[in-house]
Amino acid sequence: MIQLSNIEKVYRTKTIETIALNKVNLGINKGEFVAIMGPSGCGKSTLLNIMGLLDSPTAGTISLDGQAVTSFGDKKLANFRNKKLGFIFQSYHLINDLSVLDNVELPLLYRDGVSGSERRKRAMEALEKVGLSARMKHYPNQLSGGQRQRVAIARAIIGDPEIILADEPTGNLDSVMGEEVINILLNLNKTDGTTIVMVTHDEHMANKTQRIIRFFDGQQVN
Amino acid sequence: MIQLSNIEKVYRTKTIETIALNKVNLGINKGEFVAIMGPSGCGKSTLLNIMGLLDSPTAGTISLDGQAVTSFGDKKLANFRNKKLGFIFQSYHLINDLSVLDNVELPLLYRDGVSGSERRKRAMEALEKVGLSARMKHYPNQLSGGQRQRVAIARAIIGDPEIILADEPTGNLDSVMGEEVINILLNLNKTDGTTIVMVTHDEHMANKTQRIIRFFDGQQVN
Ligand SMILES: Nc1ncnc2c1ncn2[C@@H]1O[C@H](COP(=O)(O)OP(=O)(O)OP(=O)(O)O)[C@@H](O)[C@H]1O
Ligand SMILES: Nc1ncnc2c1ncn2[C@@H]1O[C@H](COP(=O)(O)OP(=O)(O)OP(=O)(O)O)[C@@H](O)[C@H]1O
Ligand SMILES: [Mg+2]
Ligand SMILES: [Mg+2]
Repeated sequence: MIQLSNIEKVYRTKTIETIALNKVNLGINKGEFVAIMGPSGCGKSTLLNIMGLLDSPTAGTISLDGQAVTSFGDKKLANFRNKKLGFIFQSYHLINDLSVLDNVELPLLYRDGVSGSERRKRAMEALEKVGLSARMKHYPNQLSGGQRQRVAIARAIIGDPEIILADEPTGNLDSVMGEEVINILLNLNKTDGTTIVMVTHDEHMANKTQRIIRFFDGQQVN
Repeated sequence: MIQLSNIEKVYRTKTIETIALNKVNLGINKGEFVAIMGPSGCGKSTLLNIMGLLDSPTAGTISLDGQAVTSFGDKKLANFRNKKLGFIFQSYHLINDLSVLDNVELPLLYRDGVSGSERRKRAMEALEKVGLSARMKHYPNQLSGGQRQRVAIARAIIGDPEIILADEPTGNLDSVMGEEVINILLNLNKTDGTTIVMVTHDEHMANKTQRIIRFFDGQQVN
């Protein structure tokens, strides 16, 4: 489902060159639920952004669902991303001018065959799942940290994507809510066959997945 | 050191009234290191913002270091905050146009008797403590999530404040780096007598403090 071959990612600032990903070769099968762990700064978010086609590698290729996406043009890439991927960002990236409900509906805004009322209904169901029905009309700056995280989660699952990329989805949640979130992901994986890649610093959460991939200094170490 | 009496905080949106803090009476002694735990959305950040004089309660009074701060004017409040408090925000609030080093130096910019070179030296020491010496010239948007969190931590400790308010300071850190951060806080508490209030979702971290205060739905429950 996700195949990374010889992926390199180098960042350059005026003074420092950082090899964020170094010859990464990684395969994730359709329907797998894997966790990615490693020290702060070792390349996990960079890896997820490249898998999610939000950033391009300095070298190497990616294929998603058997398609050589590294060669796609912007429009084709955006289309593919919208149909196939759900992304939970480490810093949420909610739209401050939109209400919680509108934020969650966003992925379905561009999808053919989904009416306004269908979109609203699915957004409300997604918010119900993360316990935020009472916050639909709030704006992101009126929410707690963990509530923002949960809106990001609801937005990532609403489109029933085939692949979910979750960057530390429980970092700002208490253990009870964290369990509910991991269970949402486990269910999507079990009942819908959703392929899930979850970055986490939480060993307990990682142990609930099928495979843990460990990174250190831009390279896979296990 | 920190005394909250009958604190109330009510938020109102167009449709919903939220009693974020409900008759909170809380005392924290000089030199204490307490943890605050509770479900996502139960009022922890609101509590810390009020303790840190960043937000005013709807009702009730606060006294910090024996002074009735709720009655201070803006200028006096800002002065008191800058001298006595160090704040680690749940969403970091780094300044995007400033380098990491300049971000960390900020609290000392307004302090009399601290030269530019003294400020630079102390900022580098603080960054050294959180393992970010190699990122001094980076800008916040060139950092990983956990690196941003660590810059926020360095900025909070550089001024040797008497009180540190830490809102989930290890949420985006791996266990090794998280341990280093809690050890920095434990040392400040033990050797400098710094009063520390730390919100955390991590039971393991909370157990390293002297007292755990639990909140639920805006009220203290233990
Ligand atoms: N500006 C605001 N306007 C309206 N409601 C608000 C505002 N800020 C916070 N709230 C609400 O007040 C409640 C408490 O928020 P707070 O940020 O203190 O929670 P928290 O305990 O820190 O949660 P978390 O663990 O998720 O960070 C939440 O239900 C939130 O939706
Ligand atoms: N735009 C950028 N410019 C320069 N360096 C960058 C940029 N983005 C990331 N980096 C660097 O690349 C490295 C990897 O960053 P990444 O965000 O992938 O780490 P991470 O494993 O997700 O860390 P964390 O657990 O703290 O979130 C870091 O050392 C970071 O400083
Ligand atoms: Mg990251
Ligand atoms: Mg909070």
